[in-house]
Amino acid sequence: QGIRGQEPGPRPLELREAFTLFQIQYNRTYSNPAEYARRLEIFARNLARAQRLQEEDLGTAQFGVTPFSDLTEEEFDQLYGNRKAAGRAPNMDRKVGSGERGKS
Amino acid sequence: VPSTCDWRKKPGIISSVRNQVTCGCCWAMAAVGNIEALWAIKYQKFVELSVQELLDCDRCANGCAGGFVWDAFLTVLNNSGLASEKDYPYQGKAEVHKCQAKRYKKVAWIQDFIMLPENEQSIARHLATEGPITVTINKELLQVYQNNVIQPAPGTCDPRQVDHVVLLVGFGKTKSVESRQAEADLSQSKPRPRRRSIPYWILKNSWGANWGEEGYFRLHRGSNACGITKYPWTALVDAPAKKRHAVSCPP
Repeated sequence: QGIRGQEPGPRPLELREAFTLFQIQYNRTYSNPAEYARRLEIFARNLARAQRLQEEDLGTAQFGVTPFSDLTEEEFDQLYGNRKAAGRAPNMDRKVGSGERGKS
Repeated sequence: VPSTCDWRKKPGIISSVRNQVTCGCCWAMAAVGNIEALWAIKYQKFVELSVQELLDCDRCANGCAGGFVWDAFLTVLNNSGLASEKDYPYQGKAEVHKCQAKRYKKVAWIQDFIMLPENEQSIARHLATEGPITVTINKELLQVYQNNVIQPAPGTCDPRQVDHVVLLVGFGKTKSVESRQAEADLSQSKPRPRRRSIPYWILKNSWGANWGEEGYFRLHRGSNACGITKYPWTALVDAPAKKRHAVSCPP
């Protein structure tokens, strides 16, 4: 906690307040205290990620709390991603004659 | 190519923002948005089309587990069109063995579908002259996106790892702004930096109107941000000459 006190980003109390506001805004409830604690931790991680992206972005984008702030990246991928289209679609990004001799 | 284009400004072209909820059907929502917009542009008639029909009748039977936008167009061709959203409403889950395409009247159809050249200038030209198109992007930054223009730093938002299909509805340029680097220079008392404007794409997402800029987001134009040029697909809707209207994209 000593080192954490020097890090940028919200402090524990501010974090809890931000999380409460998130729960109110997006109507979120959790089934038990353990689940609440887990979602709070994920929320904190996403806020830190948003802050990092905000610093890195070369445009004008704002990153922060969204309706998906209590989801891990994996959960977000599973719920909203297009697993089938992830990465390369077979045979769709190769042009004819792109170097594979002898193959149609 | 005009300098700006925004199909949202033309009433009756772009449907309201949809919400997938917890179904991985961005591919179907983007395809339906594409056909709705082209139908409205060519026939001057707005129809809200059935996403559920694509989920239930997808030839690969993947429904909510993700899919390809070209499969959606193939399904529309195979079923000779699409029913309306009103007749065949969205359920948020696929019933892949319960395709009800034959039960409902078709209210829109397509002639074909194509992939555009992987080049942002060609994409802008097609968008401005023909109508909205579908694109597949890397959605990495969107989980925590709130508003304004995303211009990913090198090494973030890998353009090869695309995993989310959305509808491209316009493009423009921000007013002159200080770049983030320029702001940093200024705070360190360096000479006043030059101002710049940022060219962007306007994209319609399918995560509800509570997300992003009322359901939309903006992405930098001219740098293949998040792989936007990888799969630019569109249906082809062609009206008979006597029914054809000249509609241009509002600036």
